[in-house]
Amino acid sequence: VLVGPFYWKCEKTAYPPAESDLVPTFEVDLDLPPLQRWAPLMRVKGPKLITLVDDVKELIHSVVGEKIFNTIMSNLPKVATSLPYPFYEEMVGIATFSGMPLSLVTLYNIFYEAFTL
Amino acid sequence: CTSIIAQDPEGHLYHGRNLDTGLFLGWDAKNHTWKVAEKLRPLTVQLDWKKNGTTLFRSINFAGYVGVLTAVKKDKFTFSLDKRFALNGGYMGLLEWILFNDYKQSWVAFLTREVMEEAANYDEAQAKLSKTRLLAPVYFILGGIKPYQGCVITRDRDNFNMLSLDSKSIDSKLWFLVQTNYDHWKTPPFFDDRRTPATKCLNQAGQKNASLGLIYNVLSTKPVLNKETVYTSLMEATSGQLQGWIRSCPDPCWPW
Repeated sequence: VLVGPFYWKCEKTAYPPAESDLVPTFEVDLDLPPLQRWAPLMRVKGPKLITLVDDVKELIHSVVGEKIFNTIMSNLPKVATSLPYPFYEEMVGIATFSGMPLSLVTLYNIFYEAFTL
Repeated sequence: CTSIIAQDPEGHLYHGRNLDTGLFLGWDAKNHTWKVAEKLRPLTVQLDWKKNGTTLFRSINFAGYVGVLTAVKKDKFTFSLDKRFALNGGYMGLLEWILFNDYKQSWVAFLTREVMEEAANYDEAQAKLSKTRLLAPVYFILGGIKPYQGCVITRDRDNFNMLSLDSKSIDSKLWFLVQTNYDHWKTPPFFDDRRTPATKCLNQAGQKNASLGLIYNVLSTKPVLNKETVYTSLMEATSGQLQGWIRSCPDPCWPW
């Protein structure tokens, strides 16, 4: 069966989707100090985040090579501390409540800029 | 990614998007999935951003990511972001940030967070997303609450191009916009043409059927839906409605 750009058929019955596929809802209270805002979410999702970021780190390493990877990693602390308020503080909170190093939380959060190429 | 804004004959605006990611980061040959996309699915959450006890805006986020990629601000605007690939992409801005301490530029997803928190209306959001100097190129897709308030802002780091629902003459105003990671003035490559099926499916349905349901169906049409798709979300600014669903693409399905 050909798929992709060579064959397609307009889907007409996908909506409404199953309720079981709905993503769960959490609150972020902007009145809390930035360090505290992500605590409830990280208590639930922290372990899954660690698994993802560990994998991404390995995959990036394999794609860009040792030299570029080390350059990126060695500069992450500087990038983190230079981010505008409240992003650095929020990432410190995420690192604290997930148990993940701040450098990897930073990598995850600047992924768009670092890997648009 | 694919973002769609559609307007029905009464002028109501609907906004939907597929978030696609994970390309080239680990293909699982056994399960036919991208490893990163698989790991992002359980991290996908809807966030209610509260200020003074009330919801300021809603977004679909990946847990641990403090920026905003998909969001709605009730009675104001809807927003989505699509990646824009470029040879002189984000790493140039990143190098300037690290080597030359050039902090007079914005990180893409942090700017969008600021816009969601601070912009009071569609026009304000549009201006800020168009004119702020960025670290990386990107597509911003913005929908409003009034007829024809819909646009795709194609950004490089300093300049922008805007395609709006009312870009053309009164006789040929558009009723939908489709953004699929390629500049609208160029033909998408044959190996990643999601624009053609999305456009044809919308035209086939017609403006009279414009709705969140139609957008969901179009976003479920392969290859608009593909192995990279992590979630689909639907938004409407007037009601403040935002919903997100985890997606998978059963075989046969295009890898991107």
